[in-house]
Amino acid sequence: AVYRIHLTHRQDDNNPARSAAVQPATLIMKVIDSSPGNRAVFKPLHEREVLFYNEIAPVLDLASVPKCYYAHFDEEAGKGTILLEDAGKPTHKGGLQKDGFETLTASQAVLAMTELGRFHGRSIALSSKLPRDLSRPLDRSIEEIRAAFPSFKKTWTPLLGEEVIGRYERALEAYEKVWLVQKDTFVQGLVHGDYRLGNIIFSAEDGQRDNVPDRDGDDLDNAHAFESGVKTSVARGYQEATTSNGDSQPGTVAKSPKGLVTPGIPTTSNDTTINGNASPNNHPNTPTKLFTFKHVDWQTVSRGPVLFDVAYLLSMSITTETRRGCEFDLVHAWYTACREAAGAGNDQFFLSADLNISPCVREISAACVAVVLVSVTTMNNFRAPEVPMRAVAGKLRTVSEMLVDWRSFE
Amino acid sequence: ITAEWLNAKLGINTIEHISLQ
Repeated sequence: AVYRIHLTHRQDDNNPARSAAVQPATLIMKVIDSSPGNRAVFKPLHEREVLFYNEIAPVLDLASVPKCYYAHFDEEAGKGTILLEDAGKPTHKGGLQKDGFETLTASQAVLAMTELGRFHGRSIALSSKLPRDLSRPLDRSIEEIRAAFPSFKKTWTPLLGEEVIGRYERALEAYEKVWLVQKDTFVQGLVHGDYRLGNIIFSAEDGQRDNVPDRDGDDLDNAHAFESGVKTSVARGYQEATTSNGDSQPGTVAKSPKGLVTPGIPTTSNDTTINGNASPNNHPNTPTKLFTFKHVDWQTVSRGPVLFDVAYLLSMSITTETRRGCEFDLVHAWYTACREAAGAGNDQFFLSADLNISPCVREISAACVAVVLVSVTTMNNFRAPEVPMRAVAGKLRTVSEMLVDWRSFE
Repeated sequence: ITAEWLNAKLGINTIEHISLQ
């Protein structure tokens, strides 16, 4: 269960410096389920999240990660508690709506990818200062996925049809041949592990919903105002150099796979080159209405192929139409931010000097296979009377379309 | 545990139940 606690502060005449402005006004309290049946599952997730907040987040120093004020696991009661900085009231509702799943706008997705690239880049640059033992906590074995597939197929074939189920079957084959064989050779860093809308909180700083639309991709004016607000807000938290990383190699843009098109969305963040060389005036000082942007729920953070997170967001949080319209921009936003963050302030550039977008596209394509199979193990016996099956089926179809567009089987 | 229960238990009214998932 997750609670927001509104705080009031006692007047402290002896210490006027501790004004209300520098004290939190709200806290988030996460309480981990302590029922015996769930304890074995939740305890490692709780420990993983606490490790992230206590030991990893301070090293990464990202403004987009909420502060953790307190964490404790009571072994006897089997109960874990985490107190976090409030990530704000989301400008999106998140989760399942009446007619489908809520998705990110194109502009929100660009921001999310940029911040994700920053997280990955910093984790690569600061790798030696982070805990070594961070293997994926809940890695699904091929046996588990194979075992789950028959009931997944039985549940969803009537709603998805043979063609879509066929994509899942091919993904099952490709999991061993493509993903498991290659994943350890892909760009390695910290992986959020569950990087989708719901774990990315966009919110107005004053806590209002501010009429930011919940529709995907169709109110770009509002989204751009929103984007510029987030940029200002995020920029306040970053003091990194935005100068060149010294890489003079010409960037090579991958030949776009089928479905990847140069986008039509205008963004104000295109002032960096493909080499990650930023233009001098990257962070606008013009104050705009501020928005906050937080990544939450670090229960599945691990070391691994970072482009898994990119594939996860592209598959799970954007409509097919929005994704097809801007996915090259999204990958480019991730790539640029990752290179900048990996290079900033470090003598050694940890990303391979010859890494360009082309291998990134290949790694995302392979990661799609792993991402869609998350659906199989989590939705194999899905039955929930309160949730429209048709909406979930629409989501599963959207997820499967990544496999085709990104030619994940080749 | 509901927010109402927590508020009553603590004698406050500043806790709301939210979902970050």
